Amino acid sequence: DGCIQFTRHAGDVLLNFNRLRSRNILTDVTIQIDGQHFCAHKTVLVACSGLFYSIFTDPLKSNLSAISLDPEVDPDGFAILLDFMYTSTLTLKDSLVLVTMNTASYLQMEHVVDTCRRFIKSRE
Amino acid sequence: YEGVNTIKEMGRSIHEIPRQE
Repeated sequence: DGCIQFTRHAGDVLLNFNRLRSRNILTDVTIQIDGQHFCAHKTVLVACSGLFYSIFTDPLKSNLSAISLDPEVDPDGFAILLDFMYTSTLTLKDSLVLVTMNTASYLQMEHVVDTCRRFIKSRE
Repeated sequence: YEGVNTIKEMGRSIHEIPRQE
């Protein structure tokens, strides 16, 4: 007895989720920030962000199809983190790394915050 | 599953959803 481990399965599944997002297939929530709209899948948001986990596991909010985030949140930072959720790649532009870190903190994505902090320190 | 007669398959595991239909 034994098993076959498909080593690239996780990446293949995530790539398909990102293809679904880009084609707006089965997306079930729109995140609104400062007039910008981002379509996504609640399951991916919940899997990656503590904030969305607490929102969408609340029976009173789990059926919401649109969420407006605090206008303090930077849409560019959110876009970088949403791409990260769907690709495992975190874009780090010097001009946006602080915004990305603050947005990750707001979304309760602590591991990303730590990584950004280490990146900033390494650049100092 | 590590170790118990595990065969590692490096190839694609599932279909690829096209960028557009």
